[in-house]
Amino acid sequence: QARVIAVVNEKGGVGKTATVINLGAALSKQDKKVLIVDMDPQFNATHGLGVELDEDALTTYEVMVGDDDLDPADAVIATKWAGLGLVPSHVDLAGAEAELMDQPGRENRLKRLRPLEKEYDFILLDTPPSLSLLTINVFTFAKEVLIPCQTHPYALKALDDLLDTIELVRENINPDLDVTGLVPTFYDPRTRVSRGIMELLQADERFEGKIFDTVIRSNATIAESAWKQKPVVFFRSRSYGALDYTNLAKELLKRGNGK
Amino acid sequence: QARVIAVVNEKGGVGKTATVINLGAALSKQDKKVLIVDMDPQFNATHGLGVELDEDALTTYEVMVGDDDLDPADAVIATKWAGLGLVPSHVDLAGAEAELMDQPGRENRLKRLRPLEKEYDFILLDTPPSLSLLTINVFTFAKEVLIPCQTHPYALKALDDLLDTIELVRENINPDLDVTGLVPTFYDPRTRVSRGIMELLQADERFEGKIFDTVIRSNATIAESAWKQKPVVFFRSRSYGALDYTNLAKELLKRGNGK
Ligand SMILES: Nc1ncnc2c1ncn2[C@@H]1O[C@H](COP(=O)(O)OP(=O)(O)OP(=O)(O)O)[C@@H](O)[C@H]1O
Ligand SMILES: Nc1ncnc2c1ncn2[C@@H]1O[C@H](COP(=O)(O)OP(=O)(O)OP(=O)(O)O)[C@@H](O)[C@H]1O
Ligand SMILES: [Mg+2]
Ligand SMILES: [Mg+2]
Repeated sequence: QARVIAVVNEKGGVGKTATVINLGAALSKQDKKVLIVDMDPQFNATHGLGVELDEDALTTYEVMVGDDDLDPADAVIATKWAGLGLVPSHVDLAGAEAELMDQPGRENRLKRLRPLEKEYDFILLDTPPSLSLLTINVFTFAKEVLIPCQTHPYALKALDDLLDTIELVRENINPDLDVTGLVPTFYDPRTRVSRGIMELLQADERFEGKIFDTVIRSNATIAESAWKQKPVVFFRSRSYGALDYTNLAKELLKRGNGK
Repeated sequence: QARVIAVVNEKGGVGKTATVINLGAALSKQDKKVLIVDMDPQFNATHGLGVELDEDALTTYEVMVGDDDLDPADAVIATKWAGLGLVPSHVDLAGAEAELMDQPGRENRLKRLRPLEKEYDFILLDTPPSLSLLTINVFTFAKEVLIPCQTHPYALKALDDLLDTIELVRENINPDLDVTGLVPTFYDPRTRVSRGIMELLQADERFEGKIFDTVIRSNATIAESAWKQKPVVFFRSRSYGALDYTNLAKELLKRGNGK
């Protein structure tokens, strides 16, 4: 039974997509079967994995707005790496919210992927930089939340809204949803701002025991690997980026959710 | 008559807010009267300028959904720096799109700020990381577009959608809208990815003559100044960040729009 993990932070550019791709790939190297679900209309996870879609490929857009008889297995495509599958996204997904505006149960659409849970060890969901219907669907389907948080001021501020939203989802739609942890990203120990924000995070009671020991350092190889459309563990396995994401995968396995 | 400039890039975390705050402040140091309009529901420009709102303060939410008799001057508040005014944002702005769903002319709401154009030399508009109704309103009101573009792969990819949207706005709503230029951000000349993406930008015909000579380098002081809620030119005037944004202000003045 898969661990279903939403990777979320409303602040833009904090490393959500980088975490989904690189943590997913690092887990697959630990012999875990991983499915990545791209719920961002900008489809960066799809693009970052070097996937070109056929005209008639199913995407998260069809999962959200398509007919009930959709077989979720038809939406899964292979990537170049064994053990790493993908439900791709498409720019049409940006229109899903308006298209589902008056439909009852529109927050439950992504649950259609439930049958896939028995096929994988991990399902990682990438999200857009907003707390819209797409992210609510991700929260309804997921059981765990992983929060990449840039050690920068605005990313810290975005956590209030995020935790409020998670609490609302737990109370009204999905009582199983739990924050597994927060992963500091773009960490540069030489700068006051990185160290300062890190101290604020560590002093925040809401995250007590939830801040991962693994910190993702600012590392040009991570951006370069995204440019070459490969996960960093398969692009340059001895880089800091590959090391950090491998350690993150190991720590996530240890912090196995208690469910 | 003010130059009204939308600072836009759908990709998250590319330096939109950093550019609005720091370019705005640098222009004010060149004796220009500047108004910043925060159209991001995450209100990072408002927060980054250290502004705490009173309970009854008017924000871009009221400009978008309030009554027609709103006096735009009432929505302007002072910042700690002379020559730098702000129309603040509020988290309620996230609900504006749904609230205006069936209202005719919902893309023209921000034009209510038109009367302010005669009071300022520059009006800079910050936008959220999406191409939603809020950004369309910004495009309807603005005359120029400034595109901060991180020298990273996903930010480059986001330009296609952005240019398509600008073209649609020009054809249907605002023929005056023009791309003034693209500003490379987070530039680190030591990394292959920064240099590589920069070369792709410079080779892109769509941006011929539009890429600013000034490049905003990756600089911890910019993030630190955001943490201290001050524009970098007022936080540490001899830092690379302050230097780059001062040069950007000077270049923007030279690239005065031909209108
Ligand atoms: N640790 C890191 N060091 C250096 N660059 C990184 C790191 N993590 C991510 N990046 C790069 O920074 C940019 C932003 O990261 P990414 O796109 O993954 O963030 P995001 O939160 O998914 O953004 P969005 O909010 O737009 O979806 C990307 O170009 C990515 O390759
Ligand atoms: N040139 C730079 N060097 C270093 N840090 C920067 C630079 N520009 C911006 N930053 C920092 O990086 C983070 C992202 O920048 P910013 O929030 O301005 O981007 P944005 O495009 O407005 O993001 P969003 O899409 O979420 O609105 C912020 O913490 C900011 O302080
Ligand atoms: Mg992303
Ligand atoms: Mg911003």
